[in-house]
Amino acid sequence: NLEDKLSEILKKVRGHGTLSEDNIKEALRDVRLSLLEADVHFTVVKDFINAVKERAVGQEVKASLTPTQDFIRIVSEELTKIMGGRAAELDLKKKPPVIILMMGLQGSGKTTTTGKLALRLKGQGKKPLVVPADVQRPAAIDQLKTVAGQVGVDCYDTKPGMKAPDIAKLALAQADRQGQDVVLVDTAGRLAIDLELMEELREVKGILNPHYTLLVVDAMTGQDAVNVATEFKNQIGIDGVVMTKLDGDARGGAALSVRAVTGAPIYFAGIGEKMEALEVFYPDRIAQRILG
Amino acid sequence: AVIFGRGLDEGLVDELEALLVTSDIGIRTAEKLLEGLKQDLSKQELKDPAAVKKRLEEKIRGIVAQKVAPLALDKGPTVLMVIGVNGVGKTTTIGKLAARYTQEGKKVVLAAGDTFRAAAVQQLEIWGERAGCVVVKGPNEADPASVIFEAIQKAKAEKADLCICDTAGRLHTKVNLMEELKKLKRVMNKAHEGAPHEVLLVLDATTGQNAITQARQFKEAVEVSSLALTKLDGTAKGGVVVAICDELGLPVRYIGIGEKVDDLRDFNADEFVGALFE
Ligand SMILES: Nc1nc2c(ncn2[C@@H]2O[C@H](COP(=O)(O)OP(=O)(O)OP(=O)(O)O)[C@@H](O)[C@H]2O)c(=O)[nH]1
Ligand SMILES: Nc1nc2c(ncn2[C@@H]2O[C@H](COP(=O)(O)OP(=O)(O)OP(=O)(O)O)[C@@H](O)[C@H]2O)c(=O)[nH]1
Ligand SMILES: [Mg+2]
Ligand SMILES: [Mg+2]
Repeated sequence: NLEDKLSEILKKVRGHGTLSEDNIKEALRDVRLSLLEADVHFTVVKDFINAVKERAVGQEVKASLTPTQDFIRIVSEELTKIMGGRAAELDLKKKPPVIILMMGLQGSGKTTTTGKLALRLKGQGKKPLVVPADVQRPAAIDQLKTVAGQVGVDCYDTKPGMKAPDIAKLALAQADRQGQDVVLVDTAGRLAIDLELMEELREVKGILNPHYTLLVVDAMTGQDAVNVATEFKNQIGIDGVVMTKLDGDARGGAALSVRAVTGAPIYFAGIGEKMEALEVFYPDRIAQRILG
Repeated sequence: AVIFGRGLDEGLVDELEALLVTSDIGIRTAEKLLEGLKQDLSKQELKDPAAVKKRLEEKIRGIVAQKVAPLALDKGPTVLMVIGVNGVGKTTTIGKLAARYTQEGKKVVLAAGDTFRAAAVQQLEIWGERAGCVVVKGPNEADPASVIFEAIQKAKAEKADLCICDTAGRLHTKVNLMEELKKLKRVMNKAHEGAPHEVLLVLDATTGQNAITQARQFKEAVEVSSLALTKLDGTAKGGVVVAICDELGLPVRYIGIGEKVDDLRDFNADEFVGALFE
């Protein structure tokens, strides 16, 4: 668990018996290095280390009979503060249809995740409609239609040449008529600095008025995670996050960065290319992984 | 900020460390670079921020400016194998390359070697249409090896200059998929001796330190020749390429700066380093 992981990092410090200001410095340096190597953002790490340092050099540890344990507890508590204590769940007990909007950078895994999420919701007794609203990537509509066929859910019949806001309007109207109770809208990958595409996304969101606007983030994202999360949050608003490609060996520090900057829950983890490869995101597991 | 007691001013070290780390150069490489400055510069120079920054830029430029000859198109055909993890921009980069070479009057054949992912073949076909070149594909769920074999044979028969093979995205941690990649390489050599003449690993500029692991593992599996770094039109700097060039000596051939057919550039070390420091 997290405590064991931290103990490992602090092994060299333990040998000193009591925790002095000097070896707290050394322990903090090791934790800092570990977080940076895991791709946690430079500033997020700085704030985190300062928060830990403040508590560790304070009375909390000085007067303690078990300083190393306290230090470990402080780091673990501060990490849990950011990552969240337990898994978050989507609340689908809303007046149907529940509308979910998927957004994120190019190649992050939105289309694949839309299919996975539709399959999961179908397994929970829902009747999903997936909506291909990416009209710019070659064969993006085909991709979602194929995926919808693989998982056995309805797919809005987007035609090439349609515009994303119109697709959103028409798909909602169709869900109304056909009675689907969850509508999942897949959008084109976009840079947060692309004014035109961010405006399009705002327009689509305005039409859909989604219950959940989910940012899809690749687990191997580096320092840029902070820029992406901040911009999407400020310009569009983020209700939740899905982290993909966690079946790789990226440490996933982007999760900590995104959480620190947006406070949005990370609902799911993509753990493979197949449609079944989606699981609930466990914050404590990723915290351990980030620490290495 | 670490051990720069005598030498670099602590404020400058903090500033440079932040700059280097936030561009994904990585803390270890950043520390190594800053340490190295102590050997390169005199005590006075170390106190001058402008001199320090200039030397740092030169150091980084020296690492990433790897000599690489342009792709030789005299192998009847030259076979280019494109690999990388999921979603980095392989198929799009192939489309851009196909267009470039076709515009230069070269005959290009594309192999739709991703027979796994939904609509992967259709995606490459659209790029083939945009580029104005032939795409060889197999039946649904075909063995990628057979599609690639067939494409190279066709390229030979039609006296094509270049055959670019698309492959499915794969995480380097998946042993069976890495084995498949080795097999594809053997099949290419069977179809045309000496193939693949170039193995291009595509990396996404938004990727953090994991890109180094990717480069190591793909290189170990199939001997990567060069790199393409995509999505540099975003806010990510792609600094992880510094550690990769330093450790593995792989040259960056191309950079992707957008989603359109012309959004491909040859790697320019000066521009790359300049962007890191702005
Ligand atoms: N290994 C693994 N691959 C994944 C995962 N999620 C998605 N992928 C793969 O990542 C690649 C990109 O996925 P897409 O769903 O096309 O990504 P996207 O965000 O829709 O891409 P754009 O629409 O171009 O922005 C594909 O090869 C997917 O199979 C995951 O959790 N694990
Ligand atoms: N902004 C930007 N987007 C890019 C660039 N290169 C590729 N993309 C986008 O990244 C996404 C993924 O590109 P693909 O070519 O499908 O990537 P891939 O590596 O073939 O993906 P898989 O086959 O699923 O592993 C698409 O939306 C592309 O348009 C680039 O240089 N800049
Ligand atoms: Mg997509
Ligand atoms: Mg592809």
